[in-house]
Amino acid sequence: VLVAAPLGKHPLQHRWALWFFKNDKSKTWQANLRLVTKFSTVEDFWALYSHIQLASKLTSGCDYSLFKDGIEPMWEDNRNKCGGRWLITLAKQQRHTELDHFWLETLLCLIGESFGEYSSEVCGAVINIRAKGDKIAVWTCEAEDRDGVTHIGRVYKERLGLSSKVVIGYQAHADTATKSGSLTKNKFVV
Amino acid sequence: EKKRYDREFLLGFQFIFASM
Repeated sequence: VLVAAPLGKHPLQHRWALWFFKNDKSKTWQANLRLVTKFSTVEDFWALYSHIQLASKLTSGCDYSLFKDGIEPMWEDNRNKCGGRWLITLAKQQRHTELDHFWLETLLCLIGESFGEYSSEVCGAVINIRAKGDKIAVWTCEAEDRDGVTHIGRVYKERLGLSSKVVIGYQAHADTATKSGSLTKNKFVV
Repeated sequence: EKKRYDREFLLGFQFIFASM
């Protein structure tokens, strides 16, 4: 559904919601996850982006998530539960060299609908700031759709400017949920 | 009509709003 925008602004195909997660062990996971705001125009995206902390400046344990309005940034959401994620894992030193660039490119891919006809399969993206290594992931809604998932992966890898020697993997949420992190198998790679 | 924007178009708006 095309969201109507105020006169003079450039409407996005979708309204997007930015979420922030801050790890407070005294609270439940859900209580630590907060909706920051929603936007539906190019102008409002930049107004938001320029007023929030860069991902590289967040403390460990924090996440940003950008999801289409109506989809919550968790496996359990109906639009996510049959899906998975293209996962970018970064070395510690990349926080200061590439993390913010990769995250901004990810956001631009999402709001600009960069995946062509398969953009409708995109649910959102998540950046995890962690001491052991940061992660960025693009979440899609259907892990069994090989054509859609691999198209999104190829375009995403190209947009990040990753070398052809770098391999990125797609993991189904159903597999991630039942295995500990590094043991999750890749369903697809590009 | 689908609203698609390439990265250069989107980036063109960045510094207008960064200064507001």
